[in-house]
Parts: sequence; structure tokens; C-alpha cells
Amino acid sequence: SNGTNASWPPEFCPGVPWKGLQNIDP
Amino acid sequence: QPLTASMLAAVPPQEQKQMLGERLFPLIQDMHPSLAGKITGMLLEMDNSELLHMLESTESLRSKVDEAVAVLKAHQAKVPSTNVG
Repeated sequence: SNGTNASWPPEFCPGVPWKGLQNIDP
Repeated sequence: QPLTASMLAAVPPQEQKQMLGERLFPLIQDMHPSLAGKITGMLLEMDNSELLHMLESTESLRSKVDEAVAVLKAHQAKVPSTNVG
């Protein structure tokens, strides 16, 4: 599988519901 | 109106991060306009108590933002992507 995490970190956009918590790997 | 721990306690965890992000973003945008969204996203992974402290203390915020920028740049250097410049 592709181990790169190019989209990290999740970007915060004002006014857009934050969904960063869903992306946190244990 | 300043954000307080008791205000945060009244909403779900996800909403807490949202509220903190909405407050942090404009402050971070002043320091790093082009990276503000990414930096805010990184900082939101920290404890809420730390984030509240950063909202109260510009110095604290600035040092964390500097750290985040260093980490972000190191990360971007490792990830092969479109490199302009």
C-alpha cells in the first residue's frame, strides 16, 4: 500500500466543520 | 468574547476543536497567511487546554506556530510533490 501521507496535516478552513479528529491515527 | 474552558465543556469534542480553530485561524493567518489552514490543522491536534493558553498568550502561540512551520516544511521536503521554485 502507499504509505505516503501527502495530505497531512488536515487543513482548517474557517466556517467549514472541522473533521481533523477523524483523521488521527492511534 | 474570549473562549473559555467552560464554554468548550458545553459542546461535543469535535465542536470544541471547531471553536478553537475559528479563534486560532485569524491569529495564525497574521503570521503565515499562506500556511494558516495547515498550521491551524496541526495545532488542533494538541490538547484543548494548550490551545486555550495559546489564545491567551501571543508569545505562546507564536512559538508553537514556529514549531509547526518547521515540522510542516520538513514534512513537505520529504513528500515528493510539485516543487515550485
